[in-house]
Amino acid sequence: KELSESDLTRILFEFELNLIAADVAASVASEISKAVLNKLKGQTVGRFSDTRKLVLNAVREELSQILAIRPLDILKKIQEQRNANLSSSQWKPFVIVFLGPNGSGKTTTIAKIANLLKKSGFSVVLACSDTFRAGAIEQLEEHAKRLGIRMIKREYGADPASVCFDAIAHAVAKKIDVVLIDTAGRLATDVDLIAEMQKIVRVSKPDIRCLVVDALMGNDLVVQAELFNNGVGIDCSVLTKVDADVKGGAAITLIHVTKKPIEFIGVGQKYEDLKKFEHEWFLEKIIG
Amino acid sequence: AIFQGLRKLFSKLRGRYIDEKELDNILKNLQRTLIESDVNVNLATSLAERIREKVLEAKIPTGVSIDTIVMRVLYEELVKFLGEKRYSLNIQPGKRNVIVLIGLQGSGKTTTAAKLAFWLKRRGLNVGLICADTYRPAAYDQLKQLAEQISVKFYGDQKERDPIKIIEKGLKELRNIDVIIVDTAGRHKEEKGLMKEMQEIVDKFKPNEVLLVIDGLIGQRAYDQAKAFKEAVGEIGGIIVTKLDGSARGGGALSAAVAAGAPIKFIGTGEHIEEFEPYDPPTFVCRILG
Ligand SMILES: Nc1nc2c(ncn2[C@@H]2O[C@H](COP(=O)(O)OP(=O)(O)OP(=O)(O)O)[C@@H](O)[C@H]2O)c(=O)[nH]1
Ligand SMILES: Nc1nc2c(ncn2[C@@H]2O[C@H](COP(=O)(O)OP(=O)(O)OP(=O)(O)O)[C@@H](O)[C@H]2O)c(=O)[nH]1
Ligand SMILES: [Mg+2]
Ligand SMILES: [Mg+2]
Repeated sequence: KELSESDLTRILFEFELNLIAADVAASVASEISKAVLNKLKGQTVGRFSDTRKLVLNAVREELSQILAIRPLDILKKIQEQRNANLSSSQWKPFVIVFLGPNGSGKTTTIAKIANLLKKSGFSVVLACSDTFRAGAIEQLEEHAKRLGIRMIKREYGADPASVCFDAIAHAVAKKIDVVLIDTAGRLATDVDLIAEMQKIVRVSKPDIRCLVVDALMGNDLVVQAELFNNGVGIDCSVLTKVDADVKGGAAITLIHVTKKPIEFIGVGQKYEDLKKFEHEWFLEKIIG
Repeated sequence: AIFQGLRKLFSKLRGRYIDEKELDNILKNLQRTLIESDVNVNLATSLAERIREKVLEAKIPTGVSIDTIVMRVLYEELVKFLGEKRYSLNIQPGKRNVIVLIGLQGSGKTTTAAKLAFWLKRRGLNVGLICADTYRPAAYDQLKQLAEQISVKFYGDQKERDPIKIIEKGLKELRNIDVIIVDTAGRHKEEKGLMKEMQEIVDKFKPNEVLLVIDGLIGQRAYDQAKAFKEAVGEIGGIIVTKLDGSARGGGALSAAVAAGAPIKFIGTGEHIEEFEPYDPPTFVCRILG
């Protein structure tokens, strides 16, 4: 028999709603649905084959292709940079800038990654480039204290880019492996704040620009991810608050829109609550 | 303003006879619009179904055209859903009122505590802020700095690990205050210990208002989280939706309001203290309907 477009459309509409209920953004669910429709329509299949099952497998295939993007493997890159530094007269610290919407978990994620780096034998310095939000400097400073690492700061109201400059100069002078730069939260729809972030990136010339977003975000994740990626450019993401009983579809939205890998996920508020992104786990949660 | 948006949706329904297929098409579009605005899928579906039932069973008086009936039913159902009036805070004059802010991690509670304090102060009330967040590093510093910015009394204790003890002491220390706003730690429904702690805070201090602060960018998970918060504290007096200065439509926050059985009372429209205003249903409805 030939797969009828009307049958496919009806079944796909149901799958679309399921994807949305699993936290995939509506426009992304719709694109996945269209891709599957184009793949399957007009195909000839066995007389008794189950159309629904064919759609399920095709959707699964689409999701899997999105999720299976190759990770950057940041630890490996940092090790390579360190090896290059040790055999060179110049010291070039590995710089990571963290950016993202307000309250997504940037500061906490930086502390978790600093913890991981320290445990992996690397030296780390933190830069508090959030010179705007109340308590931002004290918050990162408390993490620095708990982790036994140095934090570079300036006063509230100072130019965020100037803190990056100081921190990198410090890292070069003291031969520190990694500089982690914390920035103020911002909605990507704010043109001035995107311009501020562009300046931070221009000054700090980071090896990695890491977008931090939380797994509870809805359809606006498409807009935020797009604007950060196009306006500033990102190399990877961290998806936080995955422990909050989420279905995980935000991972699909994030990777589909940015075409960049998710390096880590946040699964709680403590330093050890940082895991490598595992696409099988997300695939099962979204469509299992 | 709500009717303008709906009239566009229903311009196809002219004429006396209800074409069920046409009605289903319209309701499907409404459902899609709501879902694209982050409204919970089940909620959007049940709203569409309720409207369909009511329209089909409506007795249409002679001379009234079908599109008017559909409009009226939709308006009634949406208003139930989206709220039709501004609700004020449950604050009793002449007494000391306690407001407790609760919500998910990073939703904007601490910033909102200061915004609400400033808004009330502008209205001639004496306000105090208590930091009862004993988990987040520098939560004390954050609220203290905000309190200083708006010249409002502040109480906190960086050494005390028990939020109940902090609130007890704070209520004693902050004398001659009309409204005390208590900021609590962010939490979600899987963190059972934190949900229990929140329940204990509300049980012990019986606040005049428990306000759930919801991030305007939140998606499908808002409904279940809000439901769990409501079950833990018994009753939620109101919702404050934050970060509406962006492009998020706010359907998640709306779903949370439905789940919590609480009206939206204020919205946050930016990172600055004055970016805060009472909830206005028509504006929000237009936002949700795109
Ligand atoms: N449950 C849970 N909470 C998290 C996770 N990551 C961060 N948080 C919490 O989210 C809240 C906000 O975290 P921050 O690190 O301050 O977020 P931020 O992006 O730096 O916020 P701004 O700088 O204000 O934009 C805090 O209460 C964190 O403990 C996570 O993976 N799981
Ligand atoms: N753009 C925008 N940002 C906001 C708004 N309200 C709060 N924020 C920002 O959201 C971030 C989180 O705010 P907080 O007040 O720290 O959130 P919280 O709920 O207290 O966080 P936890 O205590 O960690 O749960 C900060 O960067 C705030 O400046 C708003 O209306 N618009
Ligand atoms: Mg931060
Ligand atoms: Mg807070």
